[in-house]
Amino acid sequence: ATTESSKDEL
Amino acid sequence: MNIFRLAGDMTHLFSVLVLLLKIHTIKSCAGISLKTQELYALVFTTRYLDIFTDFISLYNTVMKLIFLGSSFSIVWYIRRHKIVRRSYDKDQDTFRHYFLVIPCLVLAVFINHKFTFKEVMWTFSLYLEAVAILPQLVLLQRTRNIDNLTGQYVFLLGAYRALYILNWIYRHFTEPHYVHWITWIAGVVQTLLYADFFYYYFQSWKNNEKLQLPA
Repeated sequence: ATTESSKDEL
Repeated sequence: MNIFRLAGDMTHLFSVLVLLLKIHTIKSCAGISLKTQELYALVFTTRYLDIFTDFISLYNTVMKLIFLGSSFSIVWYIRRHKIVRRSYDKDQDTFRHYFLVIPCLVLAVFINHKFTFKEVMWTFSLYLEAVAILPQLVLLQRTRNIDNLTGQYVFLLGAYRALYILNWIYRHFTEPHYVHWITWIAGVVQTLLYADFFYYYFQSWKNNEKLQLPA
């Protein structure tokens, strides 16, 4: 995923 | 997206909706800490700074808008609504915001993954979220009356972060990425803070008696 790990989380 | 994270997001969504519904229907915020609600509004604001710059998915954006909208409307209800505000117990809800905000801000400035404004704000929101429930737990212990909805609200809030920890474990093993250790630590600290509440919540639920927190 392009976004860092927990950045795609809420 | 894995089942743990979806369950976590739904539990989190449900917790804020339960609270909003309670305040909206019975027009009362008895037992609710305005301090905690304001801290959550700050958490979402600093967490979702990228809502308009980085589009991740429709789900992600919609959920961010719901969390921002619900947390600010809860604060508005308790502060401004002419009926709800009367049931706010400001003499008991005296936890000082800055006791939590300042240490989290200092910590975020020194301990983060990248020293950029967005990254420091994001890290700050993680630290703050871990401790934002404290004014609410203090209020519950002081007033000692926990009505069902408030108890369910706190329980759901704790459960959502516990599910997120399962999500991080799952992602750690299934995806090549790694979960930042800051996320791990803040999440575990947050869940541990609820641990004693969980204990008393289950005790009261098991013995089918009213939930009482020790003074």
